[in-house]
Amino acid sequence: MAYVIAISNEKGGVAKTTTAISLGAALTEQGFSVLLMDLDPQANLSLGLGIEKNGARITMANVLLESHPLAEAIQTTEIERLFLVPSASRLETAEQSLPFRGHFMTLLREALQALSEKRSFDYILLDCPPALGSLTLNALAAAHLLIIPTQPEFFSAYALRDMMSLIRRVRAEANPELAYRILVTMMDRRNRVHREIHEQLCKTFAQGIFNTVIEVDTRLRESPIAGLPITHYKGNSRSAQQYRALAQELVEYVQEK
Amino acid sequence: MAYVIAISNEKGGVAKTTTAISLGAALTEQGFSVLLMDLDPQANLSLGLGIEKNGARITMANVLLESHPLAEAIQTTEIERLFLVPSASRLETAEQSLPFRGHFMTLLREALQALSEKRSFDYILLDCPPALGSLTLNALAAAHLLIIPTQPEFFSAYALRDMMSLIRRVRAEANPELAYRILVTMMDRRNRVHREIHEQLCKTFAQGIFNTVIEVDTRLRESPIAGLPITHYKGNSRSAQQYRALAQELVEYVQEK
Ligand SMILES: Nc1ncnc2c1ncn2[C@@H]1O[C@H](COP(=O)(O)OP(=O)(O)OP(=O)(O)O)[C@@H](O)[C@H]1O
Ligand SMILES: Nc1ncnc2c1ncn2[C@@H]1O[C@H](COP(=O)(O)OP(=O)(O)OP(=O)(O)O)[C@@H](O)[C@H]1O
Ligand SMILES: [Mg+2]
Ligand SMILES: [Mg+2]
Repeated sequence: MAYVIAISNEKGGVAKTTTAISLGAALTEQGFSVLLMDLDPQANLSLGLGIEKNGARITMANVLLESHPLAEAIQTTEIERLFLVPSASRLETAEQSLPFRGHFMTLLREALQALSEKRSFDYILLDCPPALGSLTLNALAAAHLLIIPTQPEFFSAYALRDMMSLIRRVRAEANPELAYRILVTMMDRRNRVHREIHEQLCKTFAQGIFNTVIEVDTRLRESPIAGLPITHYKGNSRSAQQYRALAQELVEYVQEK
Repeated sequence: MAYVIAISNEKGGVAKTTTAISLGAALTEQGFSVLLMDLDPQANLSLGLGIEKNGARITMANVLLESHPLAEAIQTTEIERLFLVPSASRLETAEQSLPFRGHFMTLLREALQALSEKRSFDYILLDCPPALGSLTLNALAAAHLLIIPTQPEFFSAYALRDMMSLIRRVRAEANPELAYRILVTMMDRRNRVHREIHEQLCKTFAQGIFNTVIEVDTRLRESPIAGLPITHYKGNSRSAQQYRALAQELVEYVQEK
């Protein structure tokens, strides 16, 4: 069974999508097969890999809204061992309609279990929208690990309170084994606010935070324009190296479990 | 009747909240009375003015979910002529439940019309969550003008396609007079991606974009920690001046109408 990772934070613009693409690609470099799933109606994950939004025949919307088999929504990407389930704008209606269905929180988990009988992946990464609605709940109910990308700024650090209470709720209602790790992203070491908040996060979350920090790197603004992960756009850039270090730290964490 | 401005973009982290607080405060410096309304369950607008989340007795959630009179939810802030209607986490459920009520898109407009009989403001600014659900639809249905904060980066510029189709939908279904203006935010003039995308935005949107550009300024990372708008935290900073220039450009636009 694949190791499932949800990448979520209610706070917008903290590098959730950038982390899904970069970490996913870095894991394939180590020989792992990786499935990326775009649960955000914005469809930035698909776009960041060069796939136009609403271009695919079968998307995440079909899987969640019409119980379409997940296996049929999987596309290949230009990157070896990296696969994608694209999103569509229609997914926004799932935020509204899913809660009125029974077991709405475990639809994705059931779809992943059915998939595991047909295809096998080493890692599955779920990119979430900046909201704590039913799409994010489905991702957390299905995940072994929640990665919370966090910019070392005031609003982003404050959002961790809501994330912690959401984790408690999902553990109580659907997924007692859900673990979490904070990932500091978009860090500018020259900036006093960033240094101070980063320090506070390490103190408050000690074991619950990755050692690897992703720093600001303008190459990460360029790579989505090229439709490529940073590892393939500028493999020797600082951020490519940092996401490789993150992949390494993650693999060691998973193997220890 | 107050001039109502929605501040919205599906893309997360593009300075929607920072713009609501900064522009609101800059308008009060010109002698206008301003009401800020927090439509985001994250409640960053309230937090950025020093008000703890879920601390208030009556919030936006009571107004939209239980038709509580808007006048009773209004609080004063430390800033003269600047008033606030706070948010609460519960507002997340409004995203799910509102669409099943009749006329769900105009609940906010009706609440604002009832308010105008009791209290008068010159400007009302609505801070929206990073999603195109029923909270944002309510804001667009109630607004004279939609300001779209846009970071000059690939994902943020791409989100404008969805924003344009949402504007067409709201004009057809609820608010034919809705106008829009793009505001370029968090601009780093030394960055090539920022310069190129800014240029493209000016070409594509000619009349639909503010001349004022808000540049990156670390003071805007510090001011929410102090619970103060930038105009009161560091009045002589570059970003305070830029938000004052924006207020001036807006007032001239409104007076021409
Ligand atoms: N380390 C970094 N250095 C510089 N820019 C970055 C970095 N990481 C991400 N970015 C850029 O910052 C912006 C926000 O990143 P991204 O879109 O991945 O965040 P997100 O959390 O997925 O946003 P949303 O909440 O809208 O889904 C993007 O334009 C991205 O290219
Ligand atoms: N011009 C600027 N220069 C530097 N930092 C800025 C600027 N404007 C906003 N910020 C910071 O960038 C982050 C994102 O801004 P903000 O939270 O206002 O965006 P938002 O669009 O409201 O996000 P969300 O989608 O989560 O609601 C915040 O930490 C804020 O302090
Ligand atoms: Mg994203
Ligand atoms: Mg905001």
